[in-house]
Amino acid sequence: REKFLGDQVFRINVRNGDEISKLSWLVNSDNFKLDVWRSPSTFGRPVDVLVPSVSLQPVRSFLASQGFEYSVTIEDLQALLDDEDEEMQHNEGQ
Amino acid sequence: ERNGSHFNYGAYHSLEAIYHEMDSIASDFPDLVSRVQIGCSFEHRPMYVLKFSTGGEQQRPAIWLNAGIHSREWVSQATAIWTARKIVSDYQKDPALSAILEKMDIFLLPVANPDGYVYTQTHNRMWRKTRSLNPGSLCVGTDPNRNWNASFAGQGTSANPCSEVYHGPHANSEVEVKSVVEFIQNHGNFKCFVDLHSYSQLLMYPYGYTVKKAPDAEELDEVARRAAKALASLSGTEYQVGPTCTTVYPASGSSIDWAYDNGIKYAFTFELRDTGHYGFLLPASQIVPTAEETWLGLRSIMAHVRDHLY
Repeated sequence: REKFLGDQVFRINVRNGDEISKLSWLVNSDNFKLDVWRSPSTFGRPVDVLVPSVSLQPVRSFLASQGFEYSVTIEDLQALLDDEDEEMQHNEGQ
Repeated sequence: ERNGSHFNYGAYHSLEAIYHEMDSIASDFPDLVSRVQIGCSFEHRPMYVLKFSTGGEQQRPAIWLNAGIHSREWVSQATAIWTARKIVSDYQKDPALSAILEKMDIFLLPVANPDGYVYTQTHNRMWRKTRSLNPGSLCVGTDPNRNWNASFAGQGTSANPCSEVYHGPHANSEVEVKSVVEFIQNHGNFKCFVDLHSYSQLLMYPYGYTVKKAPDAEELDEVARRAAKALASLSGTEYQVGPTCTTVYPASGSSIDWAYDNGIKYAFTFELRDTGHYGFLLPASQIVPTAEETWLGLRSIMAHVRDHLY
């Protein structure tokens, strides 16, 4: 099974059309292998993106350089997945 | 656990376990429920719906409840199977539900994308699409909610098989979508289509493929706001309401746009709970609270449909 060691999920605030364009470029860029959980929209909703561990530094740099506000909503994705797995296995056992 | 069943509705389950529970529900309430196979997935897994019917004429006005079309949105499938047990438990106890079932049939598809769901449990928890093969590409799968014949291949989709919003080679190319389309078309008397997704706390209606207002937009907006209010009455979970295109983003080829354009007036998408901390990985402890509040929204919609048959 695929592991997501070191991967994180960022919630990025989007304030205007210019930021939407920049973020759309980021998420569509093949370089960072981002997985979009909530897509950029034209209407000011935050964007959620799964950032692989290898891309954390460049993505953070990009967001900082472009003045984006963001938070890390999931710091340790694999830990959450492990918890979910454990719970399913426990339930199956029961 | 409801009614002595050993199925834990507050947990996530394998496809096999969900199908087994569907069979149990049908066996427990044979006068009300039957499990119907509507087709097979790409990898030849059965696609089962539960039909809730109190009898009457052959093709009564009907409601379609769709869940799990995007496989990683696990609370959708979990909410659906909870809803199945809720319907049988509350029939003849809840006057509103009983009145709905006296007039209409309900069809519930808890796992609209069985191959994707299995793949999320065996290989990649983040898988969204189907598992169909794309000739000439290493990338697998089509977005089943961009594959319906409603402005197919329009805005908000991609022609790239590696994209998460790949629309597929043609409309209804995905057997999972085609099976639902054919069932609904052959039935011919569906009045309502609700699609459960996660996450964002949104209740949307057509259109996704255009900013143009749907002819029934005003009524759909009223119905949706009432449903969102009912939903919020339980735990205060606030939903945003509006047409897909202007509430989130353009999205062509979606299930509810197809339903609406094919005569099913009451077409809605729910994007379920977002606590801000888990995304698609909503903890199992949130399943039952999510399902309970969603039920209030669903029941509100179904009651309106019952009172406004056309």
